[in-house]
Amino acid sequence: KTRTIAIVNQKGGVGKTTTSINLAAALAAQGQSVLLIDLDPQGNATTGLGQRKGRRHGATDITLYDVIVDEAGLAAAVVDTDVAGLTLVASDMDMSGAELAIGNSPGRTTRLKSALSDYLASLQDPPDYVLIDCPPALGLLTVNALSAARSVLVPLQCEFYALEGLSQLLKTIEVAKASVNPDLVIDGVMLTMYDRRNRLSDQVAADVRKHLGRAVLETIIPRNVRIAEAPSFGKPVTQYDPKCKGALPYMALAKELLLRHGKN
Amino acid sequence: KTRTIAIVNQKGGVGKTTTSINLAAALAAQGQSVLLIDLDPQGNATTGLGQRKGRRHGATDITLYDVIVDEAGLAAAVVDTDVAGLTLVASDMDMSGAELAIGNSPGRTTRLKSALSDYLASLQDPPDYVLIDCPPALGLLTVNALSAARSVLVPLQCEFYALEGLSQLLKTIEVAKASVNPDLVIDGVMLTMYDRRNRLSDQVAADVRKHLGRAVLETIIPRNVRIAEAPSFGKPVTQYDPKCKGALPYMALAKELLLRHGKN
Ligand SMILES: Nc1ncnc2c1ncn2[C@@H]1O[C@H](COP(=O)(O)OP(=O)(O)OP(=O)(O)O)[C@@H](O)[C@H]1O
Ligand SMILES: Nc1ncnc2c1ncn2[C@@H]1O[C@H](COP(=O)(O)OP(=O)(O)OP(=O)(O)O)[C@@H](O)[C@H]1O
Ligand SMILES: [Mg+2]
Ligand SMILES: [Mg+2]
Repeated sequence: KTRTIAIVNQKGGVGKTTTSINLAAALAAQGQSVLLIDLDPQGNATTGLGQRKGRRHGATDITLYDVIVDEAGLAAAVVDTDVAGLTLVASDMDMSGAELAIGNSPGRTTRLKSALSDYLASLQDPPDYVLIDCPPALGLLTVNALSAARSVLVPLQCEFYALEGLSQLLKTIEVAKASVNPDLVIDGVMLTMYDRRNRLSDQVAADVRKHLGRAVLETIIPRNVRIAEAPSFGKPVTQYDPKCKGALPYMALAKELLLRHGKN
Repeated sequence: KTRTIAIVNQKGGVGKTTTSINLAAALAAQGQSVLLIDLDPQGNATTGLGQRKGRRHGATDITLYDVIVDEAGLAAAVVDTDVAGLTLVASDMDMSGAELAIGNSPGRTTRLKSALSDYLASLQDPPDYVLIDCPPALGLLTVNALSAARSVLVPLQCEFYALEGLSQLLKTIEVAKASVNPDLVIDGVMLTMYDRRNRLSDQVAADVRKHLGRAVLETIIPRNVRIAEAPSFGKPVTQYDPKCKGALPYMALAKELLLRHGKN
């Protein structure tokens, strides 16, 4: 029942966190139950939903760091959010040390995968979707997400440097498929921060569609200031300003993915 | 004589590469000799200057990977660019494996520092400036840059998430100062992608100035489409469109830093 999607791009600032939060909220608004995992040590998805990052106050306070490094159960790290139907595994300031801590251990690429499958198996009513927000790198945390996921969503900023990194990213996904996760597929490449006043946006969009065809999702997310404002209020844009030009495309993106997954 | 500046921010997409290239070109236009080191495995600074990323064609082709991992000399990896007075150490596709390769070796945090000081000592006429473009992370590559540098320049995008990561970054710089480089200072925080039509830009700018005062540089870089277009032509914006609203602020930034460094 549960479909797990990793939101990945090693290029920085291309809208991974923004897409994780707003797609999760848009899916929840359309009746899906969603768990969002904040795998980025920066913890932007956690703050963008108005939640506190995991602190290691006492032994009982299980955080994502404990799950990845000490193989603690995931259930204790799941919290509710202000969005109905959306739960969260918060990031943890210590996560920046997680990659070095598991660097040479056995099973270092599948820690998240096993924790997540144990958690989902323990639930009467598992979520319809799990989304994983990734850091801007192709290191062990992102590899953990690629091995835990059923599919990958690639946000692509309509700018030159973002296009440049795409072929390296697609190669990495193929390597992950061959080595840790043969079932991994690409849900699509999603064009974002599209600015119709700017020729560069059109050039990038045309270039990507030429190379990747139907792998590019129909829905395009425009550059929209309300999207950038929403996280400072700890809300997804679908709650901050539901009818604005930034929120409606994320609702359309959710519909398009539900259709592609045969869940509508 | 040589001043080495690391351009650092773990938040992705905040203008590290754009600042590295355009500040380097603006300093060169004002008579300074500059070496730019592309320490980011994505290699955007290399492509943005129209150069090819290091390939490991044969044993003689020394790349930055060889310098960091195998402690090869830096001189063989330095190339000319189309900008007079600006030389480059290109990135290398293999760099994404560098951190794991040096993960537990002795001196892993000072590989770049020793290679750079050996190189500068071997030159009759060392450059006035060395700029180091860093990846969006606080891993071993960025720590190598913090230990090799005399000062740090922090590009800060005028957006909510970029502000959130600032305190973590400043803490990391303090840790680097205490552990690997006691002489390290902060040249400043540089506001970029400032959009005067957008209230959020003003809020972020006011917030940073309130907390950091004079550590915030006077020069503000506006959001400007010519800046985003220039890398697709392999040129800094100071060459692509020298009189535009994107190029002039980088010339002003170079002047401000020359003044702060007493080199004007
Ligand atoms: N469609 C959009 N319109 C306007 N601003 C946007 C849009 N999407 C994202 N942003 C803003 O752009 C910045 C970068 O987005 P975001 O932080 O989501 O990217 P990221 O890929 O998660 O970054 P990182 O690589 O650091 O994890 C943020 O300040 C965000 O608010
Ligand atoms: N002042 C500006 N105005 C308009 N666009 C800009 C400006 N500065 C940078 N950009 C664009 O924003 C994007 C992000 O900038 P850049 O790649 O330099 O950031 P970065 O911090 O180096 O990213 P990464 O974290 O991936 O290394 C690029 O597409 C760049 O062209
Ligand atoms: Mg993010
Ligand atoms: Mg960069």
